[in-house]
Amino acid sequence: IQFSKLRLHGFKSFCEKTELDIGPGLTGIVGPNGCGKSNLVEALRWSMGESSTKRMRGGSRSMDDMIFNGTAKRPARNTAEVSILLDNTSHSAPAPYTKIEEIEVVRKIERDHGSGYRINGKNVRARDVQLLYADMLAGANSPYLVSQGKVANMIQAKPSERRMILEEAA
Amino acid sequence: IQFSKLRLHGFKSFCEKTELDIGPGLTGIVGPNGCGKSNLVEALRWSMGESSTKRMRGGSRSMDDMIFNGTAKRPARNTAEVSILLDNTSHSAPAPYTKIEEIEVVRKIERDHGSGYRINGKNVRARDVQLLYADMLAGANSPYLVSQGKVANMIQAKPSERRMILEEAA
Amino acid sequence: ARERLQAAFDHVNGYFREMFTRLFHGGKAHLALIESDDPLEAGLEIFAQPPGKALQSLTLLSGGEQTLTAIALIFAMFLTNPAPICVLDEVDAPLDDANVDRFCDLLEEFADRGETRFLVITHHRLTMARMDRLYGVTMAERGVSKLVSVDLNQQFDFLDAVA
Amino acid sequence: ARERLQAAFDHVNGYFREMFTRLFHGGKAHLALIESDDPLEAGLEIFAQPPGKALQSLTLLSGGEQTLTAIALIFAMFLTNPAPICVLDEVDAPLDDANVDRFCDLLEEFADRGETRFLVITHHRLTMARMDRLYGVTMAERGVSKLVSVDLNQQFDFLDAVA
Ligand SMILES: Nc1ncnc2c1ncn2[C@@H]1O[C@H](COP(=O)(O)OP(=O)(O)OP(=O)(O)O)[C@@H](O)[C@H]1O
Ligand SMILES: Nc1ncnc2c1ncn2[C@@H]1O[C@H](COP(=O)(O)OP(=O)(O)OP(=O)(O)O)[C@@H](O)[C@H]1O
Ligand SMILES: [Mg+2]
Ligand SMILES: [Mg+2]
Repeated sequence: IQFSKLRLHGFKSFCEKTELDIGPGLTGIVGPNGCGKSNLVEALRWSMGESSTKRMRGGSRSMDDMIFNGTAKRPARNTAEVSILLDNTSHSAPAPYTKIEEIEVVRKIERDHGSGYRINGKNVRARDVQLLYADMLAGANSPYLVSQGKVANMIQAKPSERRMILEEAA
Repeated sequence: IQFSKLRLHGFKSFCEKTELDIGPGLTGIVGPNGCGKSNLVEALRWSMGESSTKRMRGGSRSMDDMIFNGTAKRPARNTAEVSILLDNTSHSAPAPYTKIEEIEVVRKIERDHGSGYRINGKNVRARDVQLLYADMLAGANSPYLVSQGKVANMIQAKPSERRMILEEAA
Repeated sequence: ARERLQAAFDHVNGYFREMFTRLFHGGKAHLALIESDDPLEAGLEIFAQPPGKALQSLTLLSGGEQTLTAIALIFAMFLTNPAPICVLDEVDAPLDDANVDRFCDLLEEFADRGETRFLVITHHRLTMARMDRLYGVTMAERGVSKLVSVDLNQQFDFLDAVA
Repeated sequence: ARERLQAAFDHVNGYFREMFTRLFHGGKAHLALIESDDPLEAGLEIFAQPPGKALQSLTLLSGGEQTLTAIALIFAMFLTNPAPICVLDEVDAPLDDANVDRFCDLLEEFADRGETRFLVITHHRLTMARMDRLYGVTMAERGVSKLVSVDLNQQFDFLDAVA
């Protein structure tokens, strides 16, 4: 399986439709402080089924913080949507998606109404999305999504916490 | 009062006698990772009377970690000494040091025997050193000694902890 | 002690607004004493609004924005009650080049007042170039630190030599 | 589950020794399961010894050394069980130029294997120069992020333009 696209609409500072092609090899992301780079990482983690607001830098401890909350010139939005396009031409995705060549996983949230998930247009539970990603070792808890300032967490963590991270990767 | 020199001998990775002139304005300190830059900041904080090993990156929770612990080619040392030379030509130091033009404050530690303090050659208590610096707002707890990775601590701290930092500066 | 803290709060708050706007080239910020009417029991809350953005919780700020806000607060305390020495260990690490420049502009202003001496540890070339003098720390002998004075015009040769 | 974790530990430990020595240009490091004979209850301890230094507690390592050790561990897990995507958000911030180069050497090696796609967020010019493609995020309209593709040859013009 390969990740091929990340699409955002109304997620944090990405008010308008945005599409990031995830090409092979190394894709660099640059830009001034506060422009929205780390928000892209959070979009990825959130769409994989992250359920804890603690892991998503948020203010009011609610996932509504993920929705564009307006600027001096634009009103806040009421929904946010993030989708990941997976290229499964290698047919390595777990059942029941093995035969499908392209898998689109979408998470959408509506202010005060919580979020829902869709895989190729069909409504699914958070659990289904989490299992799909866990199988590829790419889920929201993946040790390979290293948030800003957290790289040395492994070093500063307690030995029992480190073993749990190892278990994720096992 | 002005800080004019920092001298180290046997403190952490500074095995040999080292002297840093603290000139007016901006003094930059540069060098590769792990070469000893942050150890200089710790030398400064330690010699001002820091009593908590938590605030000094240490291993075994003992101040003996401040003593040079040897390399592949050199044996560990048994003592470490840091001194700060203060220029008091402005006579703004608190009593009983007001009239003295140059004040040398020394902290010395001996493995397994703890540390002692001297001001201009006379043995004093830790308390005397801490008071001298607190008066100049420069002590070990000063908000103006910003350790590596700690600058955003003010932002991430709880409101009551922030007020305590404000009190230091009041 | 209560009056002193209240007075310090008022000064720091005033300077904090100014430092924030200078570092962010706009926006607004302020401090507030919360949770109690007695300053000695209260908590200090920080409100920060980068230019053009909605006012929101500090945790939504980016890594660089949090660092810049913290620097504004340190400088505000500094202006309220200067100290003879200030040591900054790689505070510029999360900042982009434009913010490093603004940070150095303010540092130079403080340094020119002459009351305070600064020790600035950095890996940023832009910051190195703004220093009055430079010291290099090397471990030519592994595990043993040595301090050398670096000629300002040869700072980059020094870095390449010791890497 | 116990055998799986033990097997994973053995692999990760082997790769960790290799990654550490490559990132530090020498030295040695290893992992150990402590506090219990049962891997599922044990804690994972990390021993790191940069070249020429005495073996000591992790907390005595410098900021850059801790980051490099953490990167070695992430890469070791990666080699044991690769994933289709890896995202690194400014992990190079505390590193000096020589270590940024070594970090990028390893990244390129992983990327060339073709199984994994990397998203690397950075302010370091040396890291930008090693990418296969670059995206810029701008806030031309304040508070609203936009993604633009940046021509690799014009990366520094982009940074100056949006600062
Ligand atoms: N729900 C939201 N609606 C609108 N804007 C938001 C929302 N949540 C966060 N933001 C904005 O996103 C910005 C932070 O973005 P981000 O952390 O991605 O920056 P960055 O590019 O990573 O910067 P740095 O280089 O400093 O790390 C904040 O300034 C904040 O105002
Ligand atoms: N008691 C000691 N005896 C000898 N060496 C020590 C002692 N304590 C710490 N060290 C060494 O000091 C080094 C760390 O130095 P320091 O943290 O000052 O580096 P730095 O220059 O700040 O690096 P960075 O740029 O990565 O932050 C460690 O590698 C450690 O081995
Ligand atoms: Mg960021
Ligand atoms: Mg350091």
